[in-house]
Amino acid sequence: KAKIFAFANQKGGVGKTTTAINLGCAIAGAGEKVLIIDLDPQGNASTGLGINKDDRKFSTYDILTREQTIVDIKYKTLVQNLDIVPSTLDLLGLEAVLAEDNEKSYKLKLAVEEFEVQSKNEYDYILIDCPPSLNLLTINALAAADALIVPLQCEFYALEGLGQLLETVEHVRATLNKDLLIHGVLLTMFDERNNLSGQVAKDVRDFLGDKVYKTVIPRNVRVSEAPSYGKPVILYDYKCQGSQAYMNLAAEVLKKDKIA
Amino acid sequence: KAKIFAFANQKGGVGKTTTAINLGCAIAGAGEKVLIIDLDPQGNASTGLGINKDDRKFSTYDILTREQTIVDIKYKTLVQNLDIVPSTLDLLGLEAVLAEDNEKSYKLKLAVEEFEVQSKNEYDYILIDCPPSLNLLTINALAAADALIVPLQCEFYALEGLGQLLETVEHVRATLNKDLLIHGVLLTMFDERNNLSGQVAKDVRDFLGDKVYKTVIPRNVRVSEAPSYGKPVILYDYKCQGSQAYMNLAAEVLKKDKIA
Ligand SMILES: Nc1ncnc2c1ncn2[C@@H]1O[C@H](COP(=O)(O)OP(=O)(O)OP(=O)(O)O)[C@@H](O)[C@H]1O
Ligand SMILES: Nc1ncnc2c1ncn2[C@@H]1O[C@H](COP(=O)(O)OP(=O)(O)OP(=O)(O)O)[C@@H](O)[C@H]1O
Ligand SMILES: [Mg+2]
Ligand SMILES: [Mg+2]
Repeated sequence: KAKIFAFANQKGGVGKTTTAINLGCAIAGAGEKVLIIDLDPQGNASTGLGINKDDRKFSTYDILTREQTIVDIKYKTLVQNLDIVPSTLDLLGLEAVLAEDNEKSYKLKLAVEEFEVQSKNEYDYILIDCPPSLNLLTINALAAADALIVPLQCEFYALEGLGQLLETVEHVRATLNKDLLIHGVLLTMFDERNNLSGQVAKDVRDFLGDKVYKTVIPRNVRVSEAPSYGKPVILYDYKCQGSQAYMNLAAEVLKKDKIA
Repeated sequence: KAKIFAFANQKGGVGKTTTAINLGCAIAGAGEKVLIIDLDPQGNASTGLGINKDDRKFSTYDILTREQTIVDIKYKTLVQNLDIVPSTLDLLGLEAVLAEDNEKSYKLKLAVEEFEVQSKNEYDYILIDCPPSLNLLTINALAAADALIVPLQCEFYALEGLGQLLETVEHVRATLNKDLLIHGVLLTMFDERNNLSGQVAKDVRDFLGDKVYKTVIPRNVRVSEAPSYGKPVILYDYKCQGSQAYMNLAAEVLKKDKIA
């Protein structure tokens, strides 16, 4: 059975998409078979992996409305062992379409369970990129996931939202998915030149201890350049600090998983 | 009558809150009376202006459910001429509460019109900070606003969302607010050390021409430090590049307004 991670944080611009793509790529590079599900109507994960908007004939919207199956619509990416279910703007209309459906929070979970059967458990990891809000899309991801990875930008406002996110996780655990865990909190865009990063990192580690990954992702311009080439940073510039950090993160995540 | 600006962009972390606070402070410093309305459940604008979470007895939620009036619940800030209606997490429940209400998109517009009467047009500017999504909260802001200010981070993914935002504005003009204009697009977190910023800035100016403000906000760590002191950067460090840029922006916005 695949391990399912959701990348969620309602604070915007903290590195959810960047982490889903680059951790996915690094884990795939280690020989694990990985599927990314883009649950953000913006479709940044799909673009960052080179799937042009015009090529997205089907998308996550069709999965959640149960019109299509994951097996039929997943796309290959430039990265071996890494496939993706792309998203389109149709997702913006999902909440209205499912408003009266009493299974609306479980659509993704049902689609993934069906996929596991149809693909005969071919995938080792399923990574879900969430939009910056605690809406029905993110709730679907939390209901379907085994665990949550929380990218946290080393900035003051990002700290403010952490408490709310943890409360939401408790609420999801109590109502939709009792086994949901927090796999870890990832410090992103760490800038050693400024004190703020160091202060935020210290506050988070004091607050959450071992839940915070040892690996910290530095602010590194190569990371933000890679998506314009439709590539993960590991393919765009293997030697840069960003790539090295995401590969270290993959090692840390895989090690933690194998032990668990 | 006050001029009403909404700060919106569904891409997360592009500088919506930072711009609402610092442009608001700079305009207030020029002698105009300014009210900020925090429409983001995260409440970053409220925190960035020093309103502690525990002190927010009433909030924007009470305004949108018409339980309270803006006159009764606005708070003073550290900045003279700058007041705020703070937000709380209650806003997360608004969509469900107003689901069957056929005036749900106009709640903010109605509240602001009532406020103008009750305050005898005391305010010159009303600035609305939006969450990173195109949900009922942002729709309320677009329905109530005279014009939209779009903060745009100089990054690849930020460009991708621009087209969608412009489409939404057209849709709002056609259905809810026929006079809604785009006042301007503001380039934020511009980093002269990397080519990506320059490339994105050029692409945006080629695409939107005069709609893009001449003032560009540089990436400047003092800007991201200021919120942890509950102050706009202009009060925190008047001489830094971030403060200077926001004061230039205020001059540009005021000049454009007076001519219009
Ligand atoms: N380590 C890094 N160094 C430099 N830039 C980064 C880094 N990580 C992410 N970025 C850039 O910062 C911006 C925000 O990252 P990203 O889009 O991944 O965040 P997000 O949380 O997915 O945003 P949203 O809330 O809009 O979904 C992007 O332009 C991205 O390229
Ligand atoms: N010019 C700047 N220089 C450096 N840091 C900045 C600048 N502008 C904003 N920031 C920081 O970048 C982060 C994102 O900015 P901000 O929170 O204002 O964006 P937002 O669009 O309001 O985010 P959200 O989508 O979550 O509402 C914040 O931590 C902020 O302090
Ligand atoms: Mg994203
Ligand atoms: Mg904000």
